[in-house]
Amino acid sequence: KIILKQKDEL
Amino acid sequence: MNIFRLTGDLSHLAAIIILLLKIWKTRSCAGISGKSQLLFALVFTTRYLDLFTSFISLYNTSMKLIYVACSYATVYLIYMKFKATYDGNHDTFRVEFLVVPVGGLSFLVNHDFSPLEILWTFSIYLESVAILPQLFMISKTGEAETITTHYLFFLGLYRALYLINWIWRYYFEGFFDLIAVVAGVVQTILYCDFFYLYVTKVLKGKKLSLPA
Repeated sequence: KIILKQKDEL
Repeated sequence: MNIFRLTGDLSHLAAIIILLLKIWKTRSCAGISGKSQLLFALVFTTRYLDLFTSFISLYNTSMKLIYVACSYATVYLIYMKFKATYDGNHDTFRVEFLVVPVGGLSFLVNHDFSPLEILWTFSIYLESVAILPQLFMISKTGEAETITTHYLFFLGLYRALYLINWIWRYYFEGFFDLIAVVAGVVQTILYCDFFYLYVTKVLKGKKLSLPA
């Protein structure tokens, strides 16, 4: 599945 | 966390530290675009507001704090401490031509119409073009100090490594963020011309100077 809006990156 | 993401982050950190050290050791910010550094400070400020709302990991939080602190320290050195050495006459890129369209675009194209999400989107779009005042300054003066080119190399390498990280994450984690990827591609493309000069000149021991 495609996950959007994951803010674990810098 | 994969190896491309980690080396990307470390490359980003290296770039920031190289610039800070260059200014500190030479007591001069000659050849550095204060405008680009102001934009990067704005990028980090608007992106890392989630420091107040969510905790992801100690790594994530500490890197964010380091990036923000270093970017403000850089701006302070350029505009306050070593202001006399700042080459404002050559730093003439009109940043409103970047900030205004990027601001408008972040309102129009985002994942969610909420204040934090719009600011995050703004920071992603702005980061992709924030280096333009610096590249403009180099094209205007026709040269760059070697240490400045190392800074630019690591800054460009960081986003290029993130691109590989996103390909990796798409295949192995199903992770895909269209806004980050498109902005990341744009950002990396802006460095291509510079990468070419870096490899053909700087790595062969020559100073980076452009033909008149």
